[in-house]
Amino acid sequence: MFEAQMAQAALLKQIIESIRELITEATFEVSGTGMMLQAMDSSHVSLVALNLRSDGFQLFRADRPFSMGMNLNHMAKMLKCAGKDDTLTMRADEANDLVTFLFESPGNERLAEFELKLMDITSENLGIPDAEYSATVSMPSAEFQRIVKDLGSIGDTVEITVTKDDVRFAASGDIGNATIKCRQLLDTEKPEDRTLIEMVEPVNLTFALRYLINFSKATSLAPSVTIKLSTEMPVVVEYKLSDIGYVRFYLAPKIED
Amino acid sequence: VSGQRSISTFFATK
Repeated sequence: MFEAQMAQAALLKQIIESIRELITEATFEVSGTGMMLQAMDSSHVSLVALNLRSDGFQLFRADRPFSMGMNLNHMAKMLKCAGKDDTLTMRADEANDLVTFLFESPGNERLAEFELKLMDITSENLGIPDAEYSATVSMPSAEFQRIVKDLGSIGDTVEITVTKDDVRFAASGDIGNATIKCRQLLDTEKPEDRTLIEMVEPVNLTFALRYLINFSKATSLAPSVTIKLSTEMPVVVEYKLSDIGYVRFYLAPKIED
Repeated sequence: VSGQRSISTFFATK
């Protein structure tokens, strides 16, 4: 038996909306520690890792580890039917291949029950080592989204360079070139407006912009985004979900052959 | 820049 209750159905809806273009099918692994999902996009260039800790839920019960394979577009269809302030309760048991989403209005006057068919998904699970990164940049998530969208209109790839003074995003294409340089900014009223650059050694890496633009669909989930980089390693783009966990996106770099 | 690497070349399959 699995049962979990979230104060805001809208949170899970937003999470699924932010990843469903990248991965259409995925398996949620449920255990006493929470709900986790890891999946590669169909071209195996990027990877999404979602972690929702059990203590971030209002109620969480998982008698034993349980896998729930879901089509995320179908899940999104159902989650769209939740009212904006509805609570969400998820229920599933191993006896039937269904997960139930219960949407309850704040005054308890409306209770909607949606049952989604579960599916068997065979996918490779990758072990992601806890690595030290050469550079870690935290910046407002809206600023990161603006940068990747703006550069996406110039070129297909972005060259990210981190030095101790700044982080540069550069793109070039048929119409010309663009460079956006962000300096460290610590003296802000709100901590989420900061741009923080932690550099062990300078890095310079190139990535496909369309994936980064896709990752930035998670902007509404967190005011700030953390980008971790090491030479010839996948970049990590992390959105922290307050009090419950994170969504991390990994993207393999482009490397000269 | 040319080659797009696959993510699975960096992280081993569990």
